[in-house]
Amino acid sequence: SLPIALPSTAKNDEEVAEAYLKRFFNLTTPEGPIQRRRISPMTEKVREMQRFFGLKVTGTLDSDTMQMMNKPRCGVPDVAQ
Amino acid sequence: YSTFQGNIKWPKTSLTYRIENYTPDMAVQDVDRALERALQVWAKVTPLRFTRIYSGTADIMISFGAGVHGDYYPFDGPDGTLAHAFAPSEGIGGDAHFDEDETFTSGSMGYNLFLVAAHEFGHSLGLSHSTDPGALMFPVYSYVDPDTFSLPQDDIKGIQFLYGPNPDVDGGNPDPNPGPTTPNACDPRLSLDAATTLRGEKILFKGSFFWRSFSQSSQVEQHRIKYFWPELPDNIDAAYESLESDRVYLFKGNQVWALFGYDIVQGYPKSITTLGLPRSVTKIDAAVYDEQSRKALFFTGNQIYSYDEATRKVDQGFPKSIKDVFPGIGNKVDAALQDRGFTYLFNGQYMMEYSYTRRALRVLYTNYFLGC
Repeated sequence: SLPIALPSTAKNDEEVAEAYLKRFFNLTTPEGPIQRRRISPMTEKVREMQRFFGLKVTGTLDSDTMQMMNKPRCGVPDVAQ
Repeated sequence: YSTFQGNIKWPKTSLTYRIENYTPDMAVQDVDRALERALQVWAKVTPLRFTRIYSGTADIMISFGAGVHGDYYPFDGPDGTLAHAFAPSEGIGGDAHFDEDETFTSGSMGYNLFLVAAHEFGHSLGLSHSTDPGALMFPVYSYVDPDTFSLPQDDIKGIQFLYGPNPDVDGGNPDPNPGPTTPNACDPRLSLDAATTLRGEKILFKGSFFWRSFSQSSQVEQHRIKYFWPELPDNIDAAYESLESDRVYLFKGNQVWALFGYDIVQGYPKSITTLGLPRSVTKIDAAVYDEQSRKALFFTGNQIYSYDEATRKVDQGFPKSIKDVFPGIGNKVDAALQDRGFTYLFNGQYMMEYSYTRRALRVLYTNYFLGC
């Protein structure tokens, strides 16, 4: 299906979240043909981040999750690289 | 707490450190002092000892740099990432880098260098991040007064797992005075400072922390109070949500703060005398808005006041003795909230549930709403 045109804030949140999860939660961009997966790697990593910070585990970029991602923090990853 | 894979640590307890350059944000001696104190945080609870050197390669090389600064992890400008450090090993291992695009200070403005450095040196010694929101090794920065800083127990357990206790203290026996611990929601002896609803959530305060309980899910979040509201004090006395004004009022001593949603309302704190309470009331132990009577109920000592927000006056015939209004809760109330017509009063480790006619229905544990 065509990617829906995300509103700018949602798109920006996606970009912020992707960069954050790559840096701190070892999100990797799958190489080669996109495998059809029940849950996207991004959603899995959002859940992992929410569990780490004791947030409600929704798998979505809700406001609490985005607020946590925008907080000043240490640059060391939260999961083993 | 957590350590790095393989529990890597230094194979020695005498370590050297070198300050390679300085931030222009602070005086040189203030940077020296902040970094020295940050290392002493860890030396105090372990056999680790730190010696400063001024040339050559130290185990812990400390530097300030912005953007791309010589390793594969460029900084990101103001805020965001504040600093990073490398786990113990030869070469870059143990080194700590601070983002020069931040404003580092000795106080509460900007980012307190002592606090950031104490966290980064935890990495330099072998600790990874903690999920405990009260731990120094929690990844997100939150300001605490450096003069009263005490290494939390979670961090002490982590660093002593790697290096053992400080042999110079009590002959190396575990410290009888453990560091501050983050309130445990599942401690059956848990008591609360204050409780309120907030637009459908329940907010339960304890010490420097609060829990957010979401009615539609059993999950509960725990955060530092200052993570959401840096302006609020710790150890809140009382809190209630006014359905008249859509505000949450929070009390400590003779002062009151207000929230609109999750936002602090400007112009607070105010004195509780502005509420029209008698001057004899110098502190409120608990507060709740009673939907039935449309009054705010204030508990202080063994007495209860019924307060009309519209007229800003205490109702006739009050104060009354708590036990005459809410039989069974005893002579004091720590916290109070109302939810779906039921009133919940907290006293120590127990909570009593009352019907809207104020008939005692159940005795529950204080942590009933905390999803244990």
